[in-house]
Amino acid sequence: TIDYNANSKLISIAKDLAAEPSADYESLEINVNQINRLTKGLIETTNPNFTPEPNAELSKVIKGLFDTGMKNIAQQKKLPEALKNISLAIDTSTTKRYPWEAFAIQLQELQFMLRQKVDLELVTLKYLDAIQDLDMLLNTGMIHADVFLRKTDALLRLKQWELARIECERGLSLDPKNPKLNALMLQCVTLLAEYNG
Amino acid sequence: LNYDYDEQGETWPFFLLTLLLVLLIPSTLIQFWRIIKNNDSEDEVTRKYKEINKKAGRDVVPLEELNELYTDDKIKKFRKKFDHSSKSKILNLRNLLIIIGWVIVSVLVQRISNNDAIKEAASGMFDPYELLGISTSASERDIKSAYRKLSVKFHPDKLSKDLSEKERTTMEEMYVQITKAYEALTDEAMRENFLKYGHPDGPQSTTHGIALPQFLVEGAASPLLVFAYVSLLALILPYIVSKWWSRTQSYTKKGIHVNTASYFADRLVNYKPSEVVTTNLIINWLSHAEEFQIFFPNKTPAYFEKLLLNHINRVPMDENPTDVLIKYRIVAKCHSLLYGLLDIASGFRNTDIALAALDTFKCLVQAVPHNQYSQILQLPNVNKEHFIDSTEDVYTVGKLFTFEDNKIQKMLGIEDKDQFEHTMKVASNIPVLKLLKADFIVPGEKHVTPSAMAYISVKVLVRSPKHKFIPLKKFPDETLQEPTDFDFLKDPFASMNEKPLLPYSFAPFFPSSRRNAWCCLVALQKDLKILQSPFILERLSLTNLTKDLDKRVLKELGDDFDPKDWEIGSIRIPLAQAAPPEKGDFPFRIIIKSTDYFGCDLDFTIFMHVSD
Amino acid sequence: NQALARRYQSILKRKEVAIEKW
Repeated sequence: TIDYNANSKLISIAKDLAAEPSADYESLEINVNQINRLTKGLIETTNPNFTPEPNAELSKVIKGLFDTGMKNIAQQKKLPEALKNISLAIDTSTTKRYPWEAFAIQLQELQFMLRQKVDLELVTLKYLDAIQDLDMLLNTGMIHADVFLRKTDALLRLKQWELARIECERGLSLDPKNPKLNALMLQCVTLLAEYNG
Repeated sequence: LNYDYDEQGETWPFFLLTLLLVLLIPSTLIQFWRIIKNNDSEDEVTRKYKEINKKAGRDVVPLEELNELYTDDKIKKFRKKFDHSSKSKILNLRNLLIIIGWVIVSVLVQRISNNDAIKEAASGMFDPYELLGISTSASERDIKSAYRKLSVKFHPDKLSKDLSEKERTTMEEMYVQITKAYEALTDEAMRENFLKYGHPDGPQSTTHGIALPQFLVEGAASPLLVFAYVSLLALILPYIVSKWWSRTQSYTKKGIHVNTASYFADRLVNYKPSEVVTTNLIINWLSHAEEFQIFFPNKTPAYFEKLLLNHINRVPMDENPTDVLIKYRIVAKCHSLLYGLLDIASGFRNTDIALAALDTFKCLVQAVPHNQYSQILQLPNVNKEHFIDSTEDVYTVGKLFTFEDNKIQKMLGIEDKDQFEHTMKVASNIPVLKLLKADFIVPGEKHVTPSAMAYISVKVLVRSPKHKFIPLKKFPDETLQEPTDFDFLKDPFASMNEKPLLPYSFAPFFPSSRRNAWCCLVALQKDLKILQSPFILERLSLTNLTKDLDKRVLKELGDDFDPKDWEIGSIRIPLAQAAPPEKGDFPFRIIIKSTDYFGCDLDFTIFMHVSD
Repeated sequence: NQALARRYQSILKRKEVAIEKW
């Protein structure tokens, strides 16, 4: 079921299997892609020792992009560009970094940059994007009241009252005295009452 | 050494009679009880409505009749075929078999009473009471006096001279019998004999035989009988047992096929966080059920998925009547499949899937897709395009009831007055839950102690979307307390079984008639993972729905509002695990979702305060 | 790391689902 291309050293799934996608096919596809990415990285890398240390060059590139973004934030009018810069930084981090580098460092980098991205998105009224990134943060284990605060805010802007209330409640269960969350909760309840007549 | 066969047909009728009676008497009693017992007692809401209508002189169509009215004829036909509850209680196969059985019994009894040989054998039995001509409860004095009288009559010396020889012998025999009878009742040794062997002279001759007529055992029918026995023991019995065994093995405790359960489990094991859970995903999973494959072996999962989606989107399928029947069958089966999926998802602690399964349940019951319009579209007679295009910001039934009737009629695009009345009836009977109080309670304790077995007590107010909002403070704290009597503390959940069953839902598109139920999920707020298998609530009093508190009529909740008129529902959710052993505050998320209606769910957080 | 990347890249698809839902 697997074809091997000796030139590029990459594997692929045989054509006839590709015709009927199924749940097993998806798992196979994911596996094949993972292996290929690993192979590509191994061929490219100049470090023969495969240490988990993050690639210094790539780190510089990412940091550069990120710093440009932060500079643009300082200038109020350049917020959309800042968003583009930071998005690019994150993309570079997730696609270009080698899979064998230390996970903890990659995760931390991602979470840090994502937080900035979320705030930018909220300011530039990209609420749906913010919710997606907030969900990502939650999935990576960042269960903090701040995340729920922003998610509630974004959901309210998108008029999803019940979902907003649920996130707000979750935030409050972690930090019951949080003033902003309490204020948002009041807002949710009022809007829901109106929604339900 | 030698068994006699039942040549005169003496014993086999009794054998057959006994066999038949052993089967018939219990089954007849059971069938009688089934027919007599509450013939689908009207649920209390309907009864309450009828009471109210009688008093007010109104004539409103009850909800069940509305359900019947809006159910398609095709579905009604389908239900007649498959729905057990709609089968006639009097005209069915079982009753027919029982009647046939009793006919055979009466024939046998006739035959026995007409059989001379049996009569002879019976008359050979010794009955001293009969011989003496006294009742079986006669006292010693009566026995003595009867004997004296009869012995005078039958004593050989007292017989008249002009009796024939034959008559004389008969009289003498009679005298001997009477003497024996008297002695059997009075003399100790003979009495013992009589009690033991049925005759004062001791054991009489007894015969042992086979209670089968000879023609069956010897002769032409004999090999047939042997064949019958062999096939029964060696073929039919093992076949039945193996079929039963494999059936038991192929179905899980929840009633779904093991292959379906393992498919669901496989999906959950391979569940990727990047996958978004939607009702379409659940429908896709359902379409792979083994049950569907068994019902219709030559159809594919993709076909079933299309049918299910057609059902939800109410796509008319008049040109394919077979497809329509298949659709009814699989949609009806989804009930147990979804409960099974819910159970498995809870086992894997996956809240998203469990919630999506419940949403899908609603979609299938009401034949309405899951979107912002679901609450309104579940009502009958709504003009979908007209409603979606209308500019009003109305998505909930509660909001709908803030408008005047003619405005609502215009919004929903219903032109017929009667149809509109029906729609309003259904809308005002959707049971909405309002949370009054929720707590963790350890029976007999003031608060939750470490490692205690607690349960969750939820006090709800069932209200109609039409009702004016009643603030929590109108209900004094005493009304929201749990009982403290001993019986309650022994078993807090027993009182919930005394509540009436939830009534039949208004679900004209669902192939079988069904009752509403609420599914209670308990999850930790920390990681949003379900803690235990869902608690299904099937009993709750909905009499509050009959109260008249129209929010359009009532501007303010006046002083005459009496909270005692309103029934407070208690939902007690048992917890599978004990409280944590450490002190602290633990937030839980309780989700109570209806399986049948949109817009009557509860989702809230409560803290478990564990202290010494 | 690869799982993290996959989860991040699925955001586009998730956004589409959300748009349809809401």
